[in-house]
Amino acid sequence: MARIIAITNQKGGVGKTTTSVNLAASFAATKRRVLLIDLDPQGNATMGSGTDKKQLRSSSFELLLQESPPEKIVRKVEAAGYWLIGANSDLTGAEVALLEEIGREVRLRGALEAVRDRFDYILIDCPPALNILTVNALVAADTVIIPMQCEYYALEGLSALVDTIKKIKKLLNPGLRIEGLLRTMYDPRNNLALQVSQQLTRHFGDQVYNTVIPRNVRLAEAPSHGLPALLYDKQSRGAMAYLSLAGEILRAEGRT
Amino acid sequence: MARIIAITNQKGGVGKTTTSVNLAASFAATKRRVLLIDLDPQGNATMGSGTDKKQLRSSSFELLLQESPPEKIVRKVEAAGYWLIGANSDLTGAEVALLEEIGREVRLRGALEAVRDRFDYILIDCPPALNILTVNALVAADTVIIPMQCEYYALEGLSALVDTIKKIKKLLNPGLRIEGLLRTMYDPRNNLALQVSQQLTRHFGDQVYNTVIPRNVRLAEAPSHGLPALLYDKQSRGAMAYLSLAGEILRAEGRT
Ligand SMILES: Nc1ncnc2c1ncn2[C@@H]1O[C@H](COP(=O)(O)OP(=O)(O)OP(=O)(O)O)[C@@H](O)[C@H]1O
Ligand SMILES: Nc1ncnc2c1ncn2[C@@H]1O[C@H](COP(=O)(O)OP(=O)(O)OP(=O)(O)O)[C@@H](O)[C@H]1O
Ligand SMILES: [Mg+2]
Ligand SMILES: [Mg+2]
Repeated sequence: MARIIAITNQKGGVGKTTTSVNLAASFAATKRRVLLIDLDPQGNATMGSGTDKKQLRSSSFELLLQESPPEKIVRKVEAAGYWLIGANSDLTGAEVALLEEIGREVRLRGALEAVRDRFDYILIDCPPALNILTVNALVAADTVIIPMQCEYYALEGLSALVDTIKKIKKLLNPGLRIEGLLRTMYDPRNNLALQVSQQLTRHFGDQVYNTVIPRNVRLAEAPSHGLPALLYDKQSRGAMAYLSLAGEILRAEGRT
Repeated sequence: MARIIAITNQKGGVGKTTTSVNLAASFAATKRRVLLIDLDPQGNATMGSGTDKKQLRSSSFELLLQESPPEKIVRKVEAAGYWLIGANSDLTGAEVALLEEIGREVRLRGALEAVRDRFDYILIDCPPALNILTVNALVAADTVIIPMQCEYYALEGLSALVDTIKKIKKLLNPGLRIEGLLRTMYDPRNNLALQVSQQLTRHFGDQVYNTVIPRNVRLAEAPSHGLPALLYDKQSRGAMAYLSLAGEILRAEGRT
């Protein structure tokens, strides 16, 4: 039975896609069966996995509007070893279409029932907004990973995200919990990052992952080759950091 | 008669808010009358201007739904010398409400008619999405500034943004044009940034501003003090870069 993890933060550019793609690859490298779902109309997780978003015959759009079952939409990303449900700008249409549908918030949860037993992990890359797509991911998810750039605007936006998670937990998904906050693009020479990081550990305690993802240009280069960093440059500090994050998550589950 | 500039890119975290706040402050420093409109439910431009988004009596929500005239919503940001229409999470409600309204795309343009002659520049900070809020900004705007982080996902998303601008120009706002692409958080030691920058100038030619905003931690620190960089640390490379951007824009208009 797969564990469903939503990777979300409405603040833009904090490393949601980079975390989704590289965590999926890291779990796959430890022989777990992984499905990555791109729920962002930008289609970055799709392109970052080496799949052309313009060539998708079906995508998370069909998944949400139940036009086809998930097993018809998943495709294997051979090189990285995980499965993908891609996205493209069609998904913007799903946002509008969903608003008028009954049960608009529980669509993704329902659609994933059919494939949960085929995977160990289902990761959902969310768009930079607290909109109906992100709500669908939070309703479907068991846990939430919050990538956090240690800067002011990202810190300031955290309370709105936590409030949304609490509301969804109360009304739609009682089992939902924050699995962890992940410090990304972290530069220890930068005083601001240090201060924000201290505030995070003061407020969230051990919900903050020990693993910190450093700023590492190989993580920014890898997507232009359509590869996770683990395949683009496995010795890089970025690839190693995501591998150690996967280890930290697996250890916490006592499943290593 | 104010020139209305939309500052937009659906890619998250590329420096839209940092550009909006610091360009507003730079224009104000050259004695122009400036209105900054925050059109992002995150309310970053509001907080970055030192205004508490939770204390707003009225915001761009009321502006879009025409519940009050703009002159009742603007407030002066004394320290920075520009005027502000703030935003907060109420704006998420406007997105949904607008979808059912007649003329939903032209609301902002209509609302700004009443204040255009009070300002020289009206800058609109957009959310990281090609949604109804961004469409309203593009319909109201004379020109568009596209902040661009020189990385793969931002470059890859540019064609979708340019297509949206073309469509709005054709259907709703024939005068709309791209005023410029602004390279932000630029680190010349980084090969990827150099390559992406070369692709930008190859495709967009002189639409790419000569001014390049360097990665400069003072730009990330300033918002935690509720100040533009020009007031937080006017000698910083970040503050100077935005001042020179204002100069480049003014020279291009032949108004210096
Ligand atoms: N640790 C890192 N070191 C260096 N660059 C990084 C790192 N993590 C992400 N990046 C780069 O920073 C940019 C933003 O990251 P990414 O696109 O993953 O964030 P996001 O939260 O998914 O953005 P969006 O809000 O648009 O969905 C990308 O260009 C990415 O390649
Ligand atoms: N030139 C720069 N040097 C260093 N840090 C910067 C620079 N420009 C922006 N930043 C920081 O990078 C982060 C992203 O910038 P910003 O929030 O302005 O982007 P945005 O495009 O408005 O994001 P969003 O998509 O969430 O609206 C912020 O923490 C900001 O302080
Ligand atoms: Mg993303
Ligand atoms: Mg912003």
